[in-house]
Amino acid sequence: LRVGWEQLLTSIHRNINEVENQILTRDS
Amino acid sequence: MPVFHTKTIESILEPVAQQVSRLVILHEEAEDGNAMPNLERPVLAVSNAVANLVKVGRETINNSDDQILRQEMPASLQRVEKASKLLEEASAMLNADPYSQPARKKLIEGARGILQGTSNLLLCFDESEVRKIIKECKKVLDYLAVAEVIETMEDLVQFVKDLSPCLTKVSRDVDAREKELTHMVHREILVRCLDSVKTLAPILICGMKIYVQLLAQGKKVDEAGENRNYLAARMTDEINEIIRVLQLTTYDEDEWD
Repeated sequence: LRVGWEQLLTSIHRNINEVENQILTRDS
Repeated sequence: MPVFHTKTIESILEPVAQQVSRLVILHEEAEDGNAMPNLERPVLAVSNAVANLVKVGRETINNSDDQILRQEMPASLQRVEKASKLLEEASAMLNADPYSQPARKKLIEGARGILQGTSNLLLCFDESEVRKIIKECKKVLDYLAVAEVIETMEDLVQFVKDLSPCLTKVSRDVDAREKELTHMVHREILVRCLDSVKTLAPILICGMKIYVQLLAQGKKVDEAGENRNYLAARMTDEINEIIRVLQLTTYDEDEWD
């Protein structure tokens, strides 16, 4: 469970960055 | 049936969606009494990323001339921000009590909230991209609507000059969009319609040319006119079908089922 939460938060972090990249790429 | 209707959205959300559901199950199955780890560092990283995303999102809203995007995007940003706060609260609660049940609930709620918020955000943005393609399709429809009033070679040359770049753009955009979709049936319809448009366009121009030439020679133009109108109507139907399918998502069909 410990590893699970840390992994999930890392994935969420990456996910948010990818969403941001999507917005920046399409917006330009 | 795919859950996400574009490959980009799928590639971003699918891994997190899977992890969230796996963790919810793990969490529900876990025996009480396990201490939770200190999540301060990863939660802080998420908070910072969310703050950045919100900043970029707001800038996009302010710079966009798409009224629907301007209207719908703020709610998604707020959803993500709220979810991020939940994660922060959960992390603080777990620091004080690693066994806290409400903190665990907040963590799950926060993770789900971020997933929903980012999903809404990507959908908002995707719909806006689709509206851009539809705008181009409508330009083609506008040109097709004037095909039947072209009576001179000079006007026909101008017509072709106007229509060609529009058709090229529609063709390029729809082709790229088709490759982005996860739904096979939608992809096939777009490919079929686009092929028809590409085939019909030169035939229409040829038909219009024949009409203009016959008219200049003072000959009967009834049949040539009918042929030209038929071709323009067929192209119009194909473009309208492209517009319809571009707006479909797999969610629509789930609702229909």
